[in-house]
Amino acid sequence: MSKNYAIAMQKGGVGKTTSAINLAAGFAFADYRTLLVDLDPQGNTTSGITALFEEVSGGAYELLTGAIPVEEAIIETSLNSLSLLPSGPDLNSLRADMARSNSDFTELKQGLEEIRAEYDRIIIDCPPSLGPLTLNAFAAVNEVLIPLQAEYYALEGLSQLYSTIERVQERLNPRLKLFAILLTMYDRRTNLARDVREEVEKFFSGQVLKTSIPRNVKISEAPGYGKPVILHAPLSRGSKSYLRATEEVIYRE
Amino acid sequence: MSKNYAIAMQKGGVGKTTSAINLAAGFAFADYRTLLVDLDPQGNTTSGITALFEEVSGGAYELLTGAIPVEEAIIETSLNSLSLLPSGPDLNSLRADMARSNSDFTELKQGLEEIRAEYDRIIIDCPPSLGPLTLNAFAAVNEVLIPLQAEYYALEGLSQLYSTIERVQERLNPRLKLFAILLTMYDRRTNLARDVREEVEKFFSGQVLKTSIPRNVKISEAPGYGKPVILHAPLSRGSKSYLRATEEVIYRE
Ligand SMILES: Nc1ncnc2c1ncn2[C@@H]1O[C@H](COP(=O)(O)OP(=O)(O)OP(=O)(O)O)[C@@H](O)[C@H]1O
Ligand SMILES: Nc1ncnc2c1ncn2[C@@H]1O[C@H](COP(=O)(O)OP(=O)(O)OP(=O)(O)O)[C@@H](O)[C@H]1O
Ligand SMILES: [Mg+2]
Ligand SMILES: [Mg+2]
Repeated sequence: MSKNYAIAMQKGGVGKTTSAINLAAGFAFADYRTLLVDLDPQGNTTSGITALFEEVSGGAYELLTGAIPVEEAIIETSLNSLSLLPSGPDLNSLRADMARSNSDFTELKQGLEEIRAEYDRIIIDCPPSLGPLTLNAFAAVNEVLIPLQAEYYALEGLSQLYSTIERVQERLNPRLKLFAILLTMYDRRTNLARDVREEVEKFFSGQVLKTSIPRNVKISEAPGYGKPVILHAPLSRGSKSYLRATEEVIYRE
Repeated sequence: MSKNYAIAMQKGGVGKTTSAINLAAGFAFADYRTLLVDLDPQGNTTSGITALFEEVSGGAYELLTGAIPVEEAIIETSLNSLSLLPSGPDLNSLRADMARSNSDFTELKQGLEEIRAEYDRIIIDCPPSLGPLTLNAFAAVNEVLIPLQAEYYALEGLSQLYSTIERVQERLNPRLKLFAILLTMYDRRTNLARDVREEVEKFFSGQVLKTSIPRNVKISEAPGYGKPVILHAPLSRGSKSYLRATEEVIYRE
């Protein structure tokens, strides 16, 4: 049974890229053939795991514009069972083209069609917006996983995101649903974090993962080494919490 | 002498909104007639200071579409010398319209023309992207202030932002320049923070403010009270560092 996830939240800096990389690596550890898709023009998912691959010869931009076939856009990584569809700043121009051409946001869905059967899990890292690229991700998958920083502004953004998911269900992808919310950078010593958790569990009861990711310096150091934290510092609290989160996601599937 | 700033960085969650609110309040404290503009559809600048005003009757969307005159879009706050041009999710649809209509990104510049003389400082909070709204801000001001979280991905995003500023200088606003970089959520105990600071000071020598903003829980609690941290917790490290940053900005002007 294959499952595909969009890791999305328009609020910036909440741990989308960090969660996409480490959940994808977690799935690969569990021997699921996993494709990690970087759909953010910042290219942080791609640069966050540069130690795991050689060259990039194309990627999301070339795939979405039909310039190269999907087999050429995807690269293998040195982590068994993990492949990457990389991205870069040229995706920015695509965002403007899609808005201009009244795209139906199914470019990614069509691009991935031929290779879907080759993967057990597809994980898409989204940019911090609800624009054409995130809508492309929502058309291409059936599950949305929301990393939520336990802070005021992130909590505030949840309702805008949820109503976007509902609009996409009506017009673009009826099977799209909220899979779960993952609390990130969670510091249980602060009242703010506990208050946010309480509030989210009240409104989205049953949809908040029991595992939360603590703030952990090894997590923020890992991109500098080009590796997921579960490879960079396997014994750290950050790494252990992402492995637990992967197990909880697999259990809930 | 009036000065206008865009607080910009496409990397999400680096402290754009927090810096825009607290620098604007700092200028108001120093008796500069200050206009704070929320150009992010998330509306965090607006919700971050809700305790300072009554109701919102329109805002950036109405101004940019010409629906209401600028005097009606701007609201006074209870902080002397601070006014706000609020925003909300409807700005999202404007972003798509601008891309579609090949806008020249001068809607905001034109909208503010009539009232520029009434303000000593205009501060614009930008969304986490380099799209039409941020380009509008770059056309409307002459200075860019970049909040930089001392982390790997934020540092990586600096070169994309800098080349966007250069492109805007060539085609849209020849007077636009990088005013300064402000290090945010700075934890001097970690190697990562010190390494990022060293790197930035090497490439952008003389443009990094001496004042850095420490990570401080009072800063993240302030939006829940609808106030800038310099009003919510005036004796906190977070508040004192933003007042020092405001003084340093005024000194460098
Ligand atoms: N649990 C954590 N502990 C410490 N640092 C973290 C943690 N999770 C993420 N970070 C760091 O915080 C920053 C923001 O995380 P990340 O870039 O993954 O968020 P994002 O939502 O993808 O951001 P954007 O909105 O820009 O795409 C990064 O520098 C990352 O290394
Ligand atoms: N120095 C600080 N110490 C602690 N928390 C902070 C600090 N600066 C900002 N924050 C918190 O970190 C989060 C990110 O900050 P903020 O929302 O200002 O960033 P942003 O760049 O405007 O984000 P976006 O890219 O979504 O617009 C917020 O929840 C804010 O309250
Ligand atoms: Mg990201
Ligand atoms: Mg913001």
